[in-house]
Amino acid sequence: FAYFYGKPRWERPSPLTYAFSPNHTVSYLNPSDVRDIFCRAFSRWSAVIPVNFTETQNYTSADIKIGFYRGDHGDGKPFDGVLGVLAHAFSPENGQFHLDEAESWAIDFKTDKSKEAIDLESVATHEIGHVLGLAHSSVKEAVMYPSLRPRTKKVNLRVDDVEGVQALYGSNPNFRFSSLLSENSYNH
Amino acid sequence: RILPDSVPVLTDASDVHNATWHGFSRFLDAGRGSLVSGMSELKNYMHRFGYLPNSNFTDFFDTEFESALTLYQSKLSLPVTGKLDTDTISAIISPRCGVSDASQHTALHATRH
Repeated sequence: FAYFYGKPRWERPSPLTYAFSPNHTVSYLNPSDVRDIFCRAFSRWSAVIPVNFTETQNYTSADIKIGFYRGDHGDGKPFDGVLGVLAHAFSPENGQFHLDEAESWAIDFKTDKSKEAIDLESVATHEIGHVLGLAHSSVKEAVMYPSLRPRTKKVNLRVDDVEGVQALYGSNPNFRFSSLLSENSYNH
Repeated sequence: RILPDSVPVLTDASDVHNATWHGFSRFLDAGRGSLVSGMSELKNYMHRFGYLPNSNFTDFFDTEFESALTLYQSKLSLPVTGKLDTDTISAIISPRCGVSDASQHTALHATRH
């Protein structure tokens, strides 16, 4: 695992609020499905660290601001259309979380047959890692590895992800490494 | 050596890669000393993700680019060859997070097995 320069973290870590931009959405995704996916993605991280995440309707005041953007969207890091760069998020305590609107975002590969479909939950889980302060990992199986192929799903935190984020925030008292190892083994 | 404009490459998944980055597949097997039209775009890619410090690039595969490539291969747990081999090209054209791989430090740690 790796951290951003200076090892930034949220100094007031819990609870952190998140909100979806009311203007920057994708029309073909059901908002309820998107909320469920992000809820699950945040839950994976909160299961291993003593940080809770709560959705709020107040976008302006939210700690973490999530939106779908196309091309140059004003942060100096323009998106590039289908595939290429999928999303980016900023290190603590910025909270900006941007997804490339041009991607073919998928909630369920069984119903989405596009060859270019990108699993929204996998990308959400990865970018939350950045929001919390993790940089890219060299471990290919880790959620924080930088690339993700179309039609693949990588949502379960690996030991590398967990050790990295726990070094920033400590461990959730209810978390047991044995459960993580058995879960990964099962999924593998 | 100078490579031809069209080098057949890659895998069955190549048709779903980003159109812009997929063009990098023609640099397959290029190594230090190569002069290939468009190589500067690949250097821009390496610059974007934190592997090359400068931003004014030529199409020449020089030692600086070789070092960047080695660093990239190491960072992404690829075989470290310093060449644009199949594994490296495949990684380069894969969709990815836009956050730079630089501006970070790796923590010293042991992985539990």
